[in-house]
Amino acid sequence: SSTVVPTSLPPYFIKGSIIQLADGELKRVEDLKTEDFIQSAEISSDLKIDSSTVERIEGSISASNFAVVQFSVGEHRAQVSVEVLVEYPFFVFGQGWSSCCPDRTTQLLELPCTKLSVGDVCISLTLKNLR
Amino acid sequence: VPVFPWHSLVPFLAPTQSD
Repeated sequence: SSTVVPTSLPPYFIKGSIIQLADGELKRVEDLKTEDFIQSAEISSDLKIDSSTVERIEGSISASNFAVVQFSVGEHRAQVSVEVLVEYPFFVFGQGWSSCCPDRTTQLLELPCTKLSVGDVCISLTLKNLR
Repeated sequence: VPVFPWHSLVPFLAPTQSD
């Protein structure tokens, strides 16, 4: 299956953007920690955090500034591919923001970012109580 | 100053069962 995430770079990844956690606390995007996402999801009534392991990263066929990242999602290891701009940041457990092209992410967004690699475990969301 | 909800930063990856 394939999921399309926003193909233009959303404004909330720009350094200094104010993010509201589920308990109302405000933080800058560059200051977010793994625990902030986990605790926010615990409070949330409809969202839960899933672990998404990067299985493959490829350049896109359609355009050079896009990458296709294949994830193995959740306990059932569902295969999900997303096509994203190479500078699109994902949050890696215990590590922080990472992208296919961290230099570009830092250049465009000033967001401190490391290189997204195969084996990295990213934070993703799914719906609670699907059945 | 705009304030964004935490969940907008996280990609929504809905797992699909491949039974």
